[in-house]
Amino acid sequence: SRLQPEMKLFFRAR
Amino acid sequence: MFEARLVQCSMLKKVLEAIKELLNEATFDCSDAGIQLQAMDNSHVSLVSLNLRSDGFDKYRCDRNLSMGINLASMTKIMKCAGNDDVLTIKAQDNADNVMFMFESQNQEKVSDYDMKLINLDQEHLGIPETDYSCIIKMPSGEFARICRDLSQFGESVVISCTKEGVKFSAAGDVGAANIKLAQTANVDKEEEAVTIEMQEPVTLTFACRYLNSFTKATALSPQVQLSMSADVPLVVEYKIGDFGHIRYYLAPKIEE
Repeated sequence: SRLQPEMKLFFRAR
Repeated sequence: MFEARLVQCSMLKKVLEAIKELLNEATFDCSDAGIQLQAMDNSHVSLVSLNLRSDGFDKYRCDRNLSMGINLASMTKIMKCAGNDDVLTIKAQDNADNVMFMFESQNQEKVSDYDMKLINLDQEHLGIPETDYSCIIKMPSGEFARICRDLSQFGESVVISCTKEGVKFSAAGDVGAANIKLAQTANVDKEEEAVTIEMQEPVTLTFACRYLNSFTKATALSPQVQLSMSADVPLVVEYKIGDFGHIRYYLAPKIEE
């Protein structure tokens, strides 16, 4: 099965 | 003070439809340039980015930057009171804790105004880096909605695989497996019916059906949708909004456990 990563893994908080 | 006038208020109704399944509340950031919104869904898996340029409005005035925290269920209640052909004016004072929506019928014989309380939201803005995507697919938005709906019957995930020849959407589960292939259209009468692919490198990524289906609530905003993909980065699903700008949805691809 596959995991669903969160958006923060890709885009940094500004 | 802030004031924005929109002759066809159906656009805002459609925008609301396009975001209210993913978001319970959101901050509308108003500036001289226009109205922007960026928010993650509750599970922080997808991100919505809306941009409505000021020059798309029939009248637009924003003296000071204003962030309006809005409960989208409340806004939906108010927007339901507007006729599709009504002229909409949104007004707020600087530092106000409320916003006013005014609807005028075309013949100006009926004028309604609704005052809505604003809410304080902890907004977390993410920086979205400029990305050169390996594949950019443009296709009819209705077709994309249909594919997402059809495939969600077969599994929780959709695999999108793009090559120069075309794009393949696949799902598999207890029922069996489903594959939908779209080739680039050779020649079409209408531009909006075209499927076009710009490919630097072939890409195959897996996404959660549920979110893709939520994104397709924006279908009414544009006849075409653009999917941008690169390995190991979020998919971008973009719908243009006429003269205004766009709504973009970002969805992180699923990764191997």
